[in-house]
Amino acid sequence: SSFLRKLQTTQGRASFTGGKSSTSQGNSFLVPGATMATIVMLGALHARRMYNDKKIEEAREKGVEFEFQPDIKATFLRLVPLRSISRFWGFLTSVLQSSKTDLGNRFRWKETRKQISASNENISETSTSVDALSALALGLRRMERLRSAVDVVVPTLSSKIAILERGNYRGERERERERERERERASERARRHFSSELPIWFRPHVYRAWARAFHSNLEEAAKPLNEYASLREFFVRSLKEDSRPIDSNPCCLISPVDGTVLRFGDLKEAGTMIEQVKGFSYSVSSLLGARPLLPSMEDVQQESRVQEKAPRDEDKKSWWRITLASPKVRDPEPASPMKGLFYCVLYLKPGDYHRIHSPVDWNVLVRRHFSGRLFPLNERATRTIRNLYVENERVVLEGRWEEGYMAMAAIGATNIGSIELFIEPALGTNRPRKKLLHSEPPQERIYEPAGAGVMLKKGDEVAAFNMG
Amino acid sequence: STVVLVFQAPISVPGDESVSSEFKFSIREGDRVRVGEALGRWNDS
Repeated sequence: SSFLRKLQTTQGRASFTGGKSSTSQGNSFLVPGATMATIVMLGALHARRMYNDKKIEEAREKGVEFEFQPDIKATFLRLVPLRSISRFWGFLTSVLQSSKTDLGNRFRWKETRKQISASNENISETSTSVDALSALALGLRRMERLRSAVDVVVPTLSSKIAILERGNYRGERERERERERERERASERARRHFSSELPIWFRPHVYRAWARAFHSNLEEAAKPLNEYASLREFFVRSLKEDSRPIDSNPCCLISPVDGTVLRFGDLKEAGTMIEQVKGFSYSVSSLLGARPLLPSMEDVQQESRVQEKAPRDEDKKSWWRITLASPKVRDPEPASPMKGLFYCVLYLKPGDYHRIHSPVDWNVLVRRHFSGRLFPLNERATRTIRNLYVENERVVLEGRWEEGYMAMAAIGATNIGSIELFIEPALGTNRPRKKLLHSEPPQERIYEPAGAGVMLKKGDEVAAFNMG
Repeated sequence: STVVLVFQAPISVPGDESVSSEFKFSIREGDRVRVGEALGRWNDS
């Protein structure tokens, strides 16, 4: 209202003065007006989102399940270059400082170059002096020969000269080493000035703001806040030891991440489909791209039938067969427990710890990388974007554990697009693509040695989600 | 970001009450879990 009052006053004055100052006064209000409008709009959007979230939470508490409802926003998102946006976001979070201090860096770089050239000059001077010393030593040796030939009275002179030579040489070598170290330090300083690091004093403020916005626990961070050079580095921070105690029960499967349980269940009756939301499911084989390792439902059902039939066959054996048979038949081995196929979907919020750990002891045999889209993965997106998990960029690890098959799919999102595998650091994800088509076949790698792959222990760090 | 786990685990044998090695989830939808916490358990028969 004060803004409007000011505007009216200005207009009144402008009309009184014949409109001479209207242009300049009007412009001065244009920027604050636009800023205020933006702030109001963002506030309104945030309030609406909070209201919607509250409604959703209340509905869920009442047991209402949300159905899949595609909307215009989801269609629009398909047209947006989300992969490029994601990479730009990663770039932004890792080079936040370079643009701010670009001029300062250039100035410092000039200074550093001057220092380096001065060091080089010193070195060239030193090398000249070393040459002179060598020539001197040569001359001294010749003199010594002359002296030894002419005068044998001074036998200790040569040894004294030799000591002097060695002393000079050692001292010069030490100084040379020191100059080399100084040059390295100068290069390191230059590298730091040009690298994508936040100023040390600024780092805790940025990370605390992030933690407040996304509810992160900063006390768990392994290092002091000022040691994380960028937001990207802070985002994939490791935790202090014993922050995440691993359940020691050998008969349990642990959570590989910090997150929220979206879905879980078994795939026996519902077929090999996982429900994204009510009314829409996606197939497990499309998610994992599995051919050789994922046991088909026929396999599971066949296994079940074999297990069910086995006791009845034993019952039908006649008395003489039992008498004459081997001890193995009389004392049959207990049947191994039947295996079902289960799944669990865990969602990581931006403030969560973003490293992935091994859920059990297992052997990773195959890795598949699907270079897909990078839709957001929030709750709204799951309700509006079809085939979200199947279309997004992801890395799938497949293998075996003591109970059979095991697969873990790490699915990227717009803000967290790349997945870093600790067992395969060379793997690059969220890279620019040469082809425009989204239906590229996955890149597969079979880990050596064949059949054993990479052994992971329960709780081992496997991968991390990176920003952008 | 999201992580999906797909795995085989023991299930109960129909008609055999003595073997109770069925895998059971110990979580509910909407639960917050942390690394190292059990998602499910089974009995070692």
